[in-house]
Amino acid sequence: VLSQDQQALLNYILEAYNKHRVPPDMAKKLLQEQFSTEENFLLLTEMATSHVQVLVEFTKNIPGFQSLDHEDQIALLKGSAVEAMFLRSAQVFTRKQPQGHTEVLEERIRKSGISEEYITPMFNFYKSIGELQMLQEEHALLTAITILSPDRPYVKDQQAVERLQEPVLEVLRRFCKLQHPQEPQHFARLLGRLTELRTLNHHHAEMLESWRTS
Amino acid sequence: PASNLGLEDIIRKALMGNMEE
Repeated sequence: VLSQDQQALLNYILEAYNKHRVPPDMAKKLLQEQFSTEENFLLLTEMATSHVQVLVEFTKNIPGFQSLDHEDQIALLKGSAVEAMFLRSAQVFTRKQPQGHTEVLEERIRKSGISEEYITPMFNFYKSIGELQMLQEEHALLTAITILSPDRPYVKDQQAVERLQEPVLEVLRRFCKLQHPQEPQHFARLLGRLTELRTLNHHHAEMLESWRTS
Repeated sequence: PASNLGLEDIIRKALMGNMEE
């Protein structure tokens, strides 16, 4: 069972997660017009920028985050932004979309100039997230856990970050037990996705480089 | 344009916007 404090933490993070979304106008743009590769690149870049802004808004609502050292806040966001974006995009790809939307989005990403060797692991990740059939609460908590990773480069006060991450991990663990009593491995599987995210993050810099070149 | 900003700049600006509020 979740304690009152844990339930409050869950509600708070979930509410913040639901509130901060990429503006619908921008999301619509992705589906509507036809673009050249160059315009596609710009649009996806604009989308990524918006994503980061939304992520910062979400993060500052995670209880305790704003009490961290200012430079540590930046180090955490810088270290996790790409992973949080992959998680959010995975959710978009997993959700039931109106007829044809997933195909249009996939086509757009495939025609953005990113080389195939980076695209395949990304779509594999989306698929592996899809298989978990995650609830909105799990997405919100996992995103918060990703952001509050104490081992990011340049974080000075790792213990302060750990103190924020641990209660969120415990809420997720209990939530998984409650929601998936038949799947004792569910929590471990969610944490396993964090490892996959690290790999995607690692490749991201190379991916950007290849994207720029082409 | 936003597309020319680095990740850290975008984060700093977004956090600063928060402080101005």
